[in-house]
Amino acid sequence: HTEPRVEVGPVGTCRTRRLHVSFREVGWHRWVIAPRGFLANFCQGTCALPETLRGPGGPPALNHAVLRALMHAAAPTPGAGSPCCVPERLSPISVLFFDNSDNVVLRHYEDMVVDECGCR
Amino acid sequence: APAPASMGPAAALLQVLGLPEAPRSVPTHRPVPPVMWRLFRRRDPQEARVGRPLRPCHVEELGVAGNIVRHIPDSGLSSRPAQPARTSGLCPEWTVVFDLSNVEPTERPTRARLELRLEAESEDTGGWELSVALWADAEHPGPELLRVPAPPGVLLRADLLGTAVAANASVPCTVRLALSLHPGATAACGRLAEASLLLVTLDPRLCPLPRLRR
Repeated sequence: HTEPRVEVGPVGTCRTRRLHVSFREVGWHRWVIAPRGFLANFCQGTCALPETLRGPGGPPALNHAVLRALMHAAAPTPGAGSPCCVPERLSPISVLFFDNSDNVVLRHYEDMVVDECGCR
Repeated sequence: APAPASMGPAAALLQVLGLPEAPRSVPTHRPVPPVMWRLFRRRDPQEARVGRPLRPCHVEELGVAGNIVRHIPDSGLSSRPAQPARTSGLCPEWTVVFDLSNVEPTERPTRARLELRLEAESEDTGGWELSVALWADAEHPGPELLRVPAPPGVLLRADLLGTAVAANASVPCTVRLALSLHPGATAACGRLAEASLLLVTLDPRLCPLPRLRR
């Protein structure tokens, strides 16, 4: 269940968008006990200046990303666009499930939820 | 690790998540043990925010390092008769088997907790003494691992790490244990109502390295 995608016009500044992963929809609900789904989220948006240079509170942009955005603004080059909007901070989830031997397994997975996006 | 190109996308994704194949439909809908619910809820982001931040690759409730917890039922329990044949004057003996074949060779055990519950056959039973030994064969039991008092109806817990399951090594494919009950003053025997193994392992591939903030 994602946010409605902007098909026409500007996509907006790079930021975290809502994406709910439902284990029922991916067909894992028969063996995943809990959770039934989770907010995985994703990153979308443009990384043009000045958004690439974050203010206080946001994650610091890579120097490379800043210079790439500057270069793109000054002299757009086909194939070498502006920086990419990607996950900057992620958090883990735990999944409780049955395996093939009827064991109940609790597994901890890192980097499953996008908490913060940035330009890289 | 990158998945082989011949794999389908779903299988490749599962392998990245540490599952060699998608579990088939659940063989039996056995109830989820309370300890597993407790451990899961402890890890739930909503509840974790209330307390202290959780350490990665650590199972707080059990006080050990680890990122995978398995509740493994005794695979012989369903086929074992409720009232096993007993030799004259002695209580029955049981062999319990734990299938650990799903544990990856890279995983290192940090806790292997045997959980047993014995039920009394009569109300006046005060309790027994239970001995647990490695199963060698039917005629020659292996070395005794522990001998503990066993009151009826109480969940007994014993750590098998370093005895039946070696620490800092891959786990064996199966663990077979011989249980024998020594009657107390009343000489009444009991039955084995529950036997399971709570196995905590650490897969270093799933542990993040500390991240440096720029």
